[in-house]
Amino acid sequence: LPQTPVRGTNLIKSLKCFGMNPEDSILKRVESLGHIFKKKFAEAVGQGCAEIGSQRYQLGVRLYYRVMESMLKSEEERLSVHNFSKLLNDNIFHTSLLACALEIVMATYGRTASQSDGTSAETDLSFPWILNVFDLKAFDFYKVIESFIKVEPSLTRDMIKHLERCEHRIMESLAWQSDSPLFDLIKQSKEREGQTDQPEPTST
Amino acid sequence: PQDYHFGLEEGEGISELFDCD
Repeated sequence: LPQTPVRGTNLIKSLKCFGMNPEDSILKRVESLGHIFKKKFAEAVGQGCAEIGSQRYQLGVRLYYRVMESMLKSEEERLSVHNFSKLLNDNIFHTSLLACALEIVMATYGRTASQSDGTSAETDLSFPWILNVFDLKAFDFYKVIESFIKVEPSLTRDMIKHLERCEHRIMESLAWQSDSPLFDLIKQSKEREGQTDQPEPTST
Repeated sequence: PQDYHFGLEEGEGISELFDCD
């Protein structure tokens, strides 16, 4: 949870100002995604490392809260809007933001982890492992990366490069998987185009 | 960060990307 009680109350206070009560939804989601993350981490690395998974998750959650607060403040300035209840009630937004924070933690603490019981199986926990853990579409993860980098000054150059590589990988392949929300976006924009100009003659 | 290629245009941000504008 937030680094210090004071900081936590600031976040909760600003979330309330932005139009939502964080206790019920954000905290519940952090808790339930935490169970999933720790389970998947332990499955991947071994039960002996469950505590490590838990610590990594807590670091990710702290970063998630900090970036969320900075992001909302930046949006408030940019849009001169105070109510973000629609965004704050968007489950995919929160899951993507938390996944991005966790990806940074996982990349920071190393890419592979050998099994805790000493077997040689190496498990690659680097991107896109976190997408599979939360069953998150790559394109939804992609949508938070640039804003995350914009509002989080503490990211190292290496980490920014890592996130950029994630972006490229998503745009080059992961976003084009059959169930990607990118296709819906393309369809919608085509339909919007279709409404603005005449339909093409069937011959073309 | 200088060497990150920001691609969002003016008037585009996280609210627009999640259709919450």
